[in-house]
Amino acid sequence: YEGVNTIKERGRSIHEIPRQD
Amino acid sequence: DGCIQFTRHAGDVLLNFNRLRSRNLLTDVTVQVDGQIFHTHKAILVACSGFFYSVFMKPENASLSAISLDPKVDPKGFSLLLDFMYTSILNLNDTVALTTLNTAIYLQMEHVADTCHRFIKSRHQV
Repeated sequence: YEGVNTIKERGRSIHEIPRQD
Repeated sequence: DGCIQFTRHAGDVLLNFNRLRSRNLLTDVTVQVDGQIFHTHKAILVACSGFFYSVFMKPENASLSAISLDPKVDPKGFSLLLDFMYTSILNLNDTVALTTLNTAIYLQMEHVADTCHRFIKSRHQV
């Protein structure tokens, strides 16, 4: 993504799989 | 125009893989090391270890669901390296450094082996 303005998102990106159901 | 980079994405994905491992979900290969059984994901093993890459890239091995390692491999060293693969954390200490080094060499994980070697050298200098 050279030369493209990149905004950094520091938050979680995906769901979290629980330790157990 | 621009794009948004989620800086913690790699860690979030790996954490989910480790949660799947701890619940034995979607694991597709068991690794037997000196009698101990480890449930793992082939893709993670292949991504992290040159040894497993060379094993599972052979078409005749791709569907293997169980593999036994050479009896000389120490389960403790393998367990530490498996945790490293799934967490990026290597729990080194004086007691396990040498066995982890030897196991990393066997699994063709050169970067980890170098780190173990530097750790051992630094401890001898202390």
